[in-house]
Amino acid sequence: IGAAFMNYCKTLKWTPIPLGVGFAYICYLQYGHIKKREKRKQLKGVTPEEGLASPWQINVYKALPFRFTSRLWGQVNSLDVPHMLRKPIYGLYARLFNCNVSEALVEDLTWYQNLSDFFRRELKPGVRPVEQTRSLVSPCDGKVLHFGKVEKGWMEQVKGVTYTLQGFLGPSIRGQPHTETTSEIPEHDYQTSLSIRPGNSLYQCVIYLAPGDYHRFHSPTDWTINHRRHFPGLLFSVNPGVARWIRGLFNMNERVVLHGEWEHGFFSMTAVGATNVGSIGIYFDEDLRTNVPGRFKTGEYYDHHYNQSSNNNTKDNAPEGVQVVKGEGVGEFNLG
Amino acid sequence: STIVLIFEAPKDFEFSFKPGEKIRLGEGISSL
Repeated sequence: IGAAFMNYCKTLKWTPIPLGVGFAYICYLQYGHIKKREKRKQLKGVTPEEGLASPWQINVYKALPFRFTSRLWGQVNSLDVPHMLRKPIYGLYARLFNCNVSEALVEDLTWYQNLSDFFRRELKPGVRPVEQTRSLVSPCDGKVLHFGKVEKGWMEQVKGVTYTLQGFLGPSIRGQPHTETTSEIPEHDYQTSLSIRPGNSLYQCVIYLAPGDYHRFHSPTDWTINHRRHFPGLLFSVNPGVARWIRGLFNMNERVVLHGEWEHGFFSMTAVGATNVGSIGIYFDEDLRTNVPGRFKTGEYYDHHYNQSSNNNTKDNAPEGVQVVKGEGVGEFNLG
Repeated sequence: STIVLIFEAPKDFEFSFKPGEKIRLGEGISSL
C-alpha cells in the first residue's frame, strides 16, 4: 500500500502547478468582482439603512414649527398683491420653480389676486389629454417616487424605505367593525383584512408634486368614493431627499385618504400634505378642514362617509358614495 | 405634496413607467 501511495504521489508532483495557477486565477477574478462591488457602492452612496434619520434627529425635526409657519405662509399668500407687483412676483415664482404658465387657463399673471390663486391655477382644456385606452391614469403631474406590490402590510415610500399600510390608512378602513378600543394588529393581518379578491394583489404608487407643478389632482380611474379619512399631522417636507431620510414619513404627515371601489375592488387615493402645502381641498367635501390650529395626537383621524344626502353627483337610487370618472377633478393642494 | 394610490388589481398588473420618471396628469400608468 505504501509503495502504491508513493507512486501515486509521484504522479501528482506536477499537479500543484496547474492547481495553483487555477486558484490564483480564481482569486484574481474574485478581486475584480470585489473592486467592482465597492465601486458600485461608492457610486450609489450609502445604503438606505445607513442614510435614515435617527429617532433624535426626527424629534428635533418634529420640534420645528412647520405647521405654524405653513399656516402663516398661507395667510400671507392669501393677501391680495397690488396689481403692479403681480407680474414680477408671480413671474419670479414661475422662473424659480419652472412653472409652465403657457399651460394655465389664464396666462395673464395680473389676473391672479394672490400667490395662492396662482398656485392652484387651472389648466387650459386639452393640455392634459386623458388616455382613454387605459383604465388607470396618472391623477396629477409629478415624479414617480416608487410603485409596486404591497407585501405583508408594508409599502415603500422610496426604494428600501418602508412604511406600514395600517399606519397610513388607519384601522378598520374597509368592512372591519370599528370600536373605540380598536388596536393595532400585525401588519400581515391588516392587509388580509382588506379582503382582496382571489387572483388579485394590492399595489401602491407614490407621485411627488414639485412646487412648480400643477397642484390639482384628478380621478385616476372610474370609481366610487365611499369614505374620507382625514389625519391631522406634521408637515414635513416630502421631497425625495426627505422621503429617503425619514422612514414612515407619509404616516406622520397631514393627509386625506379617499377610499372606495373600482372595477377590480379596493381603491384609495391619498393626498399627503407638506411644508407650506398643508391645506388640502376636496371639491365635493365642504366639511373637510385641514391644517387647522391646535394639537393633535399621533394616529388621530376624522372619518366622513359619503352618502346620497351629501352627494350631488349621484342620481336617485344610485349606490352610496361619490361616483367620479377618470380625469375628473377631485381636489387641490393649497398654500398654508 | 404627494399623491399615494393604493389599489387592488389582477396579479398580472404592470406599471408602465420607471421610478424617478416624470409623469403628467392623464397619462396611462399601467398595462390595464
